Amino acid sequence: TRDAFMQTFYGVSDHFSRIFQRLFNGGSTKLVLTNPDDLLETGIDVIVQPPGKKAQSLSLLSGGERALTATALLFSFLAYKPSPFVLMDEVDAPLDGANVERFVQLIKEYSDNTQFLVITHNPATMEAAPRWYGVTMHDPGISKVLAYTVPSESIPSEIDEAIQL
Amino acid sequence: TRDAFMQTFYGVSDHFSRIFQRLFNGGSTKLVLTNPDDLLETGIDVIVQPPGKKAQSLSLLSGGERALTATALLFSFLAYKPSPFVLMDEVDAPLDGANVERFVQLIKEYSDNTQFLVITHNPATMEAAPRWYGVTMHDPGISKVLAYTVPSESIPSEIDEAIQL
Amino acid sequence: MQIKKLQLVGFKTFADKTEIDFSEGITAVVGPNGSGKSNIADALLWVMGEQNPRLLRGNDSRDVIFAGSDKRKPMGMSEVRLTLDNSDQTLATDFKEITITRRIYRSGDSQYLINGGACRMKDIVDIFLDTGMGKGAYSFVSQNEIDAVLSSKAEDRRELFEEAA
Amino acid sequence: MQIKKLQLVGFKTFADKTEIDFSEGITAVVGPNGSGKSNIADALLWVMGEQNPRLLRGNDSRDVIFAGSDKRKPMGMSEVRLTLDNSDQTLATDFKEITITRRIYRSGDSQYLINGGACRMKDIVDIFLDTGMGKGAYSFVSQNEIDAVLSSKAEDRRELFEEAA
Ligand SMILES: Nc1ncnc2c1ncn2[C@@H]1O[C@H](COP(=O)(O)OP(=O)(O)OP(=O)(O)O)[C@@H](O)[C@H]1O
Ligand SMILES: Nc1ncnc2c1ncn2[C@@H]1O[C@H](COP(=O)(O)OP(=O)(O)OP(=O)(O)O)[C@@H](O)[C@H]1O
Ligand SMILES: [Mg+2]
Ligand SMILES: [Mg+2]
Repeated sequence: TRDAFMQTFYGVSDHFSRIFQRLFNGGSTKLVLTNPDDLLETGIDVIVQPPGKKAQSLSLLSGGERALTATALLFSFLAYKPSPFVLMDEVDAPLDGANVERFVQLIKEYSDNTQFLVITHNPATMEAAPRWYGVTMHDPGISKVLAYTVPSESIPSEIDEAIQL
Repeated sequence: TRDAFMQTFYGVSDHFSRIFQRLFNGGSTKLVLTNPDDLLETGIDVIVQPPGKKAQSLSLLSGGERALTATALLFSFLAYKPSPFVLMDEVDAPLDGANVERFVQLIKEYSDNTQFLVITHNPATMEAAPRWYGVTMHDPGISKVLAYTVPSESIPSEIDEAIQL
Repeated sequence: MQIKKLQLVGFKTFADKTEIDFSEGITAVVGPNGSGKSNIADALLWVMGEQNPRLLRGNDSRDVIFAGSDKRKPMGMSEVRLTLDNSDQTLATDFKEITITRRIYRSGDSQYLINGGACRMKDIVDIFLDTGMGKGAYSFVSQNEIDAVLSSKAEDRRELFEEAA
Repeated sequence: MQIKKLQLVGFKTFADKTEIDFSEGITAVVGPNGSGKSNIADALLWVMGEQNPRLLRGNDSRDVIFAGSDKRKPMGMSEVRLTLDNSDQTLATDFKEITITRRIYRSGDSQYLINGGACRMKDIVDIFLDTGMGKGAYSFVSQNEIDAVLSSKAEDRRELFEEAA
């Protein structure tokens, strides 16, 4: 219905501004309906301005800026209408150290009400999880899974290497 | 000409087998002409078998396996017909620790006769380079470049963090 | 609604019976390239009703059946079972605990079961309707897919808003 | 043939005059997300003759001109200069050292210079013909582009073989 769509649009827009500013440590965003008179056919334009920069075409953003922007948008939907379970496969791959930290803080906060399965190679992301599944291939072509409950002083890169043996 | 194309095809195929086996620590490859009777229109199929696994569609390979396979193919062209200069922007992003090490050994070897510009977030790749350019954005929106010549005992992750300040 | 466990046998590289237990909060999945991490994500998508083999990186629906390795023969069937705790009644079903099983055979025959009783694919998909976990939802981000959120056309984004509305 | 240096002013985030010196072997480019690393790669592609703005992540050829930031006005021109050592005569030119300059103005006017003398775009592109550094070659891998080597159709791969033949 028209009202439901507009309510969702405004709700998600608000969350997007807030979450983007949190992940980017500033900046601003705008979601714009391409065709406000036809809600069944309209598209949604995404316009972002990283802190201190000008708003430009999304295509000019860096790899990490695009990943972070897309993450902010997805989390805006989750904030508006929570899902019981979220799966993310290596979304942190293009992020630098500072951005990974902010990303990790965000999923920790949402994990109070949502189960997350996060596939990652990144030690900082691994540190956020109290429980790991290490997937190994001791017999070539055959996956085996080992469960780890993570003691608080563990060093993720050591475990990552142990899994590789 | 037909002969030049076939010579290139066989030459690159040989290098591809060798380089793939080096990056994957085993396995095998095959390049196949889709239309051997029409060399002006033929395509080239790429069939690979990681060590211990069966040869399957490229689409089923993992993110890291695909990146490593594509890298092996590109380096096969470089081995067959060297280029004076190669630029790689974050090709190591999906690779795990062991694969990054083999990748780094490969570019070190080719760097005797080729200039490499490697954009990376990976400390192991950074360690392979005697010279770094750190790109910073102290004034938002404006890039500045700092040149580092790397002392042999430097710790890449510390410099990476220093750049982030 | 919480996921309790995921059991796989004969699914891609998970030739042997494997069980992964979920608890609250964040679970990290780690391991070397090609070990099977994204295959776990595929198993989740598949058991929840994904019908497009391309979204599971295959060409044919039978591509999910273990195809063999150096030392093991191909298997004849793939099975994934998902156990869910529905005590908060988030899912569109009266059961407090629900087990969803999906099988496919080399012949191409498929079986779908809810709590051990045969059902149709549609019955499984309907369970997740309107939870944020349904088809086209925002709670599953496959490897290398996050960028598509931004590169998609403005019109394609409307689907996300409709799922959240 | 070796690259000696790259000089930029007004090119994307490189508003201020910047010089990057190259030596033999491997140079790593490092820094936070969005700092300008891939913009350096774009500058190299652009000065060597890239005409498709989409391959530089833009929509319009003028998108490479510094568009301003919070604190700085947009600039009126973008200039990149590449200095090459051609003492081994690899390049299709008699000069032992060659400087290639490319400029674009807000009006859309472009200038191309070889060793300070005005020339056409074609003259610049011709210098790199048959070196492995030409258009469609295998020596430039942009961010997120490595996977395309494998996902491209079999027929598209022929282009790489033709460049190497
Ligand atoms: N039906 C099948 N039978 C056997 N092996 C399969 C089958 N389908 C896929 N595979 C294998 O699974 C492997 C890929 O696994 P997966 O994508 O889960 O790796 P990953 O752990 O996510 O790695 P990465 O860190 O590189 O993303 C490939 O080697 C592929 O050949
Ligand atoms: N013409 C321009 N004027 C000003 N800024 C620009 C211009 N073109 C691109 N940018 C900015 O350049 C930034 C991207 O830079 P770049 O892609 O080089 O980052 P990067 O260092 O490669 O980061 P990452 O590690 O995330 O890949 C974006 O913030 C974009 O807005
Ligand atoms: Mg994966
Ligand atoms: Mg980049």
